[in-house]
Amino acid sequence: NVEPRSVAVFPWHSLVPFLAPSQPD
Amino acid sequence: PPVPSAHLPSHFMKGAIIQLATGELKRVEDLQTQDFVRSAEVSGGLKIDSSTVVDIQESQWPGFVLLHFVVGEQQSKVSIEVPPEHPFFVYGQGWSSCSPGRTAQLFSLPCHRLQVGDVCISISLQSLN
Repeated sequence: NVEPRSVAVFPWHSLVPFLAPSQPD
Repeated sequence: PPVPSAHLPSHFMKGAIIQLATGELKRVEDLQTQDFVRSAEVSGGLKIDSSTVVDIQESQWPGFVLLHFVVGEQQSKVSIEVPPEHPFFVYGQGWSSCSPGRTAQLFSLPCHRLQVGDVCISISLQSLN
């Protein structure tokens, strides 16, 4: 018997940095 | 400045399953530039920016590097501190890090060496106007 294994799935956007410049007021 | 986190999540591990915005599943090492571009297109609210590496320095924090980018059409300057093994996706080249050897050691992810002039994929919030 093969036990079911959960496989993690990651969203694409977790792989790229969020580079947002700080907005001037 | 805040202390950068030394923890790199397991989604950079070779073999990690990544879900694109289209629903398609791919392994992290198989991703291509077009996968990010297409995902951003179908995602609401996110856009892809071209972020050019303009300088790579040692950080004041041991074990980190300080990366300087110019981001997007506005050419905004953004700096981030990351461990040298942190992979970035470079347009037309693929995964790249400041220390490809450490990236291979820790994640088994094949990488190029990240260099000044490389154009990385980054995301930001889409402008509402």
